[in-house]
Amino acid sequence: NKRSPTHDEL
Amino acid sequence: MNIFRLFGDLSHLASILILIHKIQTSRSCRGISFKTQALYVAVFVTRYLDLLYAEHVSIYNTFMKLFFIGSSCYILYLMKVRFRPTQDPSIDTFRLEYLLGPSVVLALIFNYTFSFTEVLWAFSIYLEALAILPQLFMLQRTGEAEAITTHYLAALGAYRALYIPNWLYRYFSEGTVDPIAVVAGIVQTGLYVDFFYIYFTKVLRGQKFELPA
Repeated sequence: NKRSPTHDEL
Repeated sequence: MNIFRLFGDLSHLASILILIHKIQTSRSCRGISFKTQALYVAVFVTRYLDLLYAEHVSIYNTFMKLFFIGSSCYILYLMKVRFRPTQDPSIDTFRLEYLLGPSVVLALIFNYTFSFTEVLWAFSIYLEALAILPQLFMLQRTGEAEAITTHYLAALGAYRALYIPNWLYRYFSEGTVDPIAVVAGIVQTGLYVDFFYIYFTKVLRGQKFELPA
């Protein structure tokens, strides 16, 4: 599953 | 984590605390759009349910996600139960379909993986960009706002504005670019431009927030 590069953001 | 994102998040946290403080001290939710607050619950729930299935990011990340889900639900409770009589739906007239419809369509077209969870994530990003519109529309209809309401909006706008230098920083330090978050974030910040202008030229000088006729 390709996730957003900034999924570690809020 | 960088200083822009940290201050952005703290500003977001502050905006919610300002809003809860305003409602509790004035015992009223006058001037606050219920629709905008309900949309934020939808944004936080659809984005942060990844706590249940995605890999752990950090204690900070988990704590903030739980705080945003919990506090936004609490605000809905304050508006619909505790101080219900002070909430006036007759001036909160923005049509939610205009925001939910485009967010669903955009999420189905522009996402990182066509899976349920990733479409949900993209939906939450697009919806967040638009969620402030019922509130800004309400300000425009009433033509003025209490200072505390404007401080809430300023803190919320500052959070979005600070995420832009955060993305620039991440681009130069990590080579990370997130087109979905960046485009939605720039649109979202852009929606505050008029508001910020009046906030800086009037409210911070002690004048009332009043829109020009």
